[in-house]
Amino acid sequence: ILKRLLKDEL
Amino acid sequence: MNIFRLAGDLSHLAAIIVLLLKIWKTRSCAGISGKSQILFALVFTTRYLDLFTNFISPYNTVMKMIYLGCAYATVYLIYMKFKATYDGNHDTFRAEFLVVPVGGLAFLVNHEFSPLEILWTFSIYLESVAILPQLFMISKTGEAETITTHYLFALGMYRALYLINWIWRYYFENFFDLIAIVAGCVQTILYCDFFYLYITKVLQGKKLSLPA
Repeated sequence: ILKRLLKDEL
Repeated sequence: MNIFRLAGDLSHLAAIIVLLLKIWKTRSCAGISGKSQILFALVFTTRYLDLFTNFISPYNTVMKMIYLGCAYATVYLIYMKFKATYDGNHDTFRAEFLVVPVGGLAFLVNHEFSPLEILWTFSIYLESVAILPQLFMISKTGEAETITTHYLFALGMYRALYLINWIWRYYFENFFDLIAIVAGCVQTILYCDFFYLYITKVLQGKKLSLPA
């Protein structure tokens, strides 16, 4: 499962 | 972006705006925990450090700036402009009991041992408990203004909607972030007893008052 790649959430 | 995340962001934005307007219009921050607002300002500051270095989208940048601006404006109104109406005697939760353990945990449990990632992790953990001083203050005063309950409801719903967003992203985007999910669950669970009171009392037109 991809861990959080980039912080695209607020 | 999915509907749950957008609804969550709009709920969060509504909460922040409602609080700011409540303080500004009534020129009073009675019943509001200044400590929680300081913690929220700290959450946004440590989470949005990449605001100018990591462009995601105009929406992302604009929302981050609004959140940061409103958070600091709210803290300013509470501790400077309407300081006389700040109820410090009931806002007594020891915020350092939150910041220190959360800081330690961010060092120990994170995705990557780098400054930006540790600060992001710190902000995620801190956000999950930042509302405690506010909930504690309401339990001490035994009541809350109706507008304050609407603020808390919108704030609690935002992360609940994010939980659904993460389920959605797990199935459709193969996206999974355990730290954000666990912290989001803790954060939403802390609102449960408030949600119960909100739905059984405030939505029935009654005032929110806790059994003293």
